[in-house]
Amino acid sequence: MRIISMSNNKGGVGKTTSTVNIAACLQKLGKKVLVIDLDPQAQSTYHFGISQNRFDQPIKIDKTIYDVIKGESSYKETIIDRNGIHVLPSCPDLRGIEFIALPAKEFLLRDSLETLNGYDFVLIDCPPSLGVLTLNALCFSNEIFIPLQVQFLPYHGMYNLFEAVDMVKKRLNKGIKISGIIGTMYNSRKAINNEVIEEIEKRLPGKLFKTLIRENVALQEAPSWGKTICEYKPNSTGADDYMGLTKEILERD
Amino acid sequence: MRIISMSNNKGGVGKTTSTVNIAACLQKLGKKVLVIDLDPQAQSTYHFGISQNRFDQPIKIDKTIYDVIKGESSYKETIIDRNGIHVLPSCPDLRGIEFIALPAKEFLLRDSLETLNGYDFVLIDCPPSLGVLTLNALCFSNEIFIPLQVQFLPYHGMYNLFEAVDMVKKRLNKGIKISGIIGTMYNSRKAINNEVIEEIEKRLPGKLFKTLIRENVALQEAPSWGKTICEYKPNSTGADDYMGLTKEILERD
Ligand SMILES: Nc1ncnc2c1ncn2[C@@H]1O[C@H](COP(=O)(O)OP(=O)(O)OP(=O)(O)O)[C@@H](O)[C@H]1O
Ligand SMILES: Nc1ncnc2c1ncn2[C@@H]1O[C@H](COP(=O)(O)OP(=O)(O)OP(=O)(O)O)[C@@H](O)[C@H]1O
Ligand SMILES: [Mg+2]
Ligand SMILES: [Mg+2]
Repeated sequence: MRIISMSNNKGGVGKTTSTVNIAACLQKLGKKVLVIDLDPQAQSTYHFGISQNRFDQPIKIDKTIYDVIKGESSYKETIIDRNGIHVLPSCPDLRGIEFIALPAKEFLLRDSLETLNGYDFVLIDCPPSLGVLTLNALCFSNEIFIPLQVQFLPYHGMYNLFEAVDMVKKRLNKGIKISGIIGTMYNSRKAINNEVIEEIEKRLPGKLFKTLIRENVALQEAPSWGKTICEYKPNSTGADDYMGLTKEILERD
Repeated sequence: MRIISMSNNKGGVGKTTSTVNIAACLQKLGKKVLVIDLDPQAQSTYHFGISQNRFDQPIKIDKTIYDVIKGESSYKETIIDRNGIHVLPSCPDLRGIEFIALPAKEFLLRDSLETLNGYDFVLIDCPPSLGVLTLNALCFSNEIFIPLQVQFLPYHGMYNLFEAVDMVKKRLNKGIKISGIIGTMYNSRKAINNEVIEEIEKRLPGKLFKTLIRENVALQEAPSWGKTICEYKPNSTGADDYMGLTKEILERD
């Protein structure tokens, strides 16, 4: 079972978009996939069309990952089957984890999913921070993927993540590794995108996945219909790129 | 003194880009401006060229806003004069505020800047979360600007912010108000941008600033040279739009 955190404390780099669409491609390739939405903004939950459609007000979901973490609900009864992709949904109350007074809070997720089995892949959509929620994801995972908009401000924000991962590896989870960086919103006509890619290849050789996710407006439209890119526009460059990336992920195991 | 939080828990919507470039335009219009970088990623600090240039390793800054909040340094000795714009820089250690064991942590910033005066505008660049750092910003400010990428996922994330502001207004800072939403990365050829704008106008009439910030690659390039858009490309659409927006801000007082 590959447990992968989709993490980057820099915001808006494509964590949610990558989680949902890699899950969709893995399923198309016959893999059994669980997505855990660990962001209180519940964006993966929304992207899958679980919490609402289009511009409607969000609807409250009965049980979420927060109930599982608190031990008030088993993961089996909380999972939502979304056309074959299993999802542990989120909600804004998940922010409450910061205020739970317990020692070793970083292991709440791992402990609550101790009996989890039967999946080829578990993908965790992380919030844009290095707080207790992201630490829970990193302590439960054996891999990290770093979605990165290939621009300067996002590139600069990556240093903090590498430092945090070193700390996690030393003190909380020896088995964790950064499997790769996913280059997102790539536009070959923009010099800045190519400059950042060159810099990543120079400083972190081999870490950037070869398949880059090109800028594609269909990826922005799909969430509003509660659909993955494979469902919304299977012939778009977004669907092609995420399928190419997913095949590369399966080879890199 | 207008104290404005540039806040949105959704990541990558243009909080840092707006903070730095509105500050630059205000200064050009003769206003006295202080920027407070309250994000541990220290992106405004980087954007101003204070912490490093291009792809270099970040350099450690002597005193930051974290020292001011802890009471170990006065704001006067911590301020960096960046060509006339005053900046209270940040650093990754600022994350430590979450672990300070003090009651009413939300007021640490306000209390440490009690004697602050002499500025027309104070702009606070917030991290992409609703944790203790953002609460500090909201408890010190009298206004909030919400930068918003006019796309679905960012639009959906905005609900949480409105709820959080209601809570702050009721319990922590009666004087706070949402002055406006800044539409960023607008491309009139993308149907999705126009759909989201229509929706905002319908649900929150009058909240969206009339000046939209168009997608402009110069805004992505400027930070790598440690420059504001006015310094990097004064004739770009990015510079025009931020100047137009700044003039609108001055009218809306
Ligand atoms: N390849 C792409 N081309 C065009 N737009 C994209 C692409 N990938 C993501 N987007 C859009 O960019 C915005 C940010 O992406 P997303 O929400 O997935 O980032 P995130 O890292 O999950 O954000 P957060 O830090 O708030 O969790 C969204 O509006 C999304 O639709
Ligand atoms: N109008 C624009 N046109 C093109 N690119 C833009 C525009 N505004 C911002 N950007 C780019 O989009 C990315 C995100 O912007 P920025 O970092 O300012 O957002 P943020 O909300 O501060 O992110 P975070 O949530 O991580 O703090 C950056 O790479 C920035 O250069
Ligand atoms: Mg997300
Ligand atoms: Mg920022």
